[in-house]
Amino acid sequence: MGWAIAVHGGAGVDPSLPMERQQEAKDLLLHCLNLGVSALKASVPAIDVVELLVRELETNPVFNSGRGSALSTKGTVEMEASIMDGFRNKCGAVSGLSTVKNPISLARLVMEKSPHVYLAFNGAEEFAREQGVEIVDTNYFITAENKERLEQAKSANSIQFDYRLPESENAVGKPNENGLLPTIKIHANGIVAADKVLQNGLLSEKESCIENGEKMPCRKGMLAEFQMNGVPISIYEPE
Amino acid sequence: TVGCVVVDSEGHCASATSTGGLINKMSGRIGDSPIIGAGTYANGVCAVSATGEGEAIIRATVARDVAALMEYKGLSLQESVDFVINKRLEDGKGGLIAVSSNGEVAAGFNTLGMFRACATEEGYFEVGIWQ
Repeated sequence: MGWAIAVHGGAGVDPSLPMERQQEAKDLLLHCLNLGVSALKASVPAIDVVELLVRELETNPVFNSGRGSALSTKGTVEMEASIMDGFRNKCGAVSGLSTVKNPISLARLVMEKSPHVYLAFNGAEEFAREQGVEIVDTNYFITAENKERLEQAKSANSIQFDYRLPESENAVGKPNENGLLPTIKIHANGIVAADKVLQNGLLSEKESCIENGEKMPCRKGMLAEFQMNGVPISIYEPE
Repeated sequence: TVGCVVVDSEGHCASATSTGGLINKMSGRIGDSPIIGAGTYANGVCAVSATGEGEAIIRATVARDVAALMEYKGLSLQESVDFVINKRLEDGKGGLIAVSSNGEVAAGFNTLGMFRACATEEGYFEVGIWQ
C-alpha cells in the first residue's frame, strides 16, 4: 500500500481545442500533481491534500471552477463544490456561491464547523462571512472568454458542459439579416451540402448539394446537420 | 469542473470536486459536483470525483456506485470504474477519477476527452486529455 493521487479538469473536451490550450491544461494538471505528491511525501493527510489541489485549480481560470467558472443564462456565476473524508466518513458541500474565492474551502468548513453537510445560496454566503473566508467581487470570476462562450451557447440554443469553444469559422452564430446562418459547412444526410441554410435548419432548394461526389440541387425539406467546431453538432447534442 | 482524489500513506481516502456548472444553465440549477454520492464520494475503500453532465451523473449516482461495487461485489477499482462508465453512465456524458485504499488509481470517461493527471507511490504517472 502506498499513496496515490489523481486530478481532473473536466470531461467533454472540445475535439478541436487548439494545441496551445491543450498544453496549457496539461501544464496546470502537472503543476497540481507535483504539488500533491510533495504534500503526500511530507505526510500531509489526504483530506488536506484534496482541498489544497482543488484550491489551486479554482484559482486558475484554465478550467471551469472558481475563477473562469461557466456562466448561467443570466450571465451570473453560481459555483458549487463538495469534499468528503473517507476515513472519518464526513462530508461538506456548497452551492450557489458568487463571491467566495475558494468554494472548496467553504465546503470543508461546512464539514468541520457546521452541524450540516450542505449549505446553498444565501445561507452559504452568510456562513462564508461568519467563517471569515476570502470574499471577492463577482467580476473576479467572470472572464471575457466565458462571456463569449455564453453568447455562443445562447446562439446555438444549447447548454454545454466543461469544454472550451475556440474561435472557429464553423461556430454557429446568429442568423444574418436575410435569416441565413453564417457560412458554415453542413452535412445534409451525411453529405457535404451548400454553405447556406435557412434559419429553421432546412436547406434552401435554390442551393446545391454534393451527393456521391456530384453537385445537385437540394431536395425539398432536406434537413441540415450542422457542424460546430469542425465536427457534427450531434456530438454536442447531449449538452 | 475540477476534482482531486487522494489516498495517503495511512490508507485514508478523500475526494474534492468544484465547478462553475454548465454554460448557459438556468439560475438555481444544481449539478452533480456538490451532491455526495453523485459527483463526490469517499469511504474506507476508495475516493471518487466525477465530471460531465451533472444531470446524468446524478441519475447514475456515479461516485457511490463505484464504491458500492468494490464494497459489496468485491470488484477491483478499475473494474468498478469501467462498469460504471460503460454500463451505468449514459454515453457521452462524463468521466471520473478514483483511488483505492490500497494505493491504486483509475480514470474512466465516455466523452471525447477528459483533462486528467494521476500518480502513485509505486511510480505510475500519467497526464492526458484524450482516450
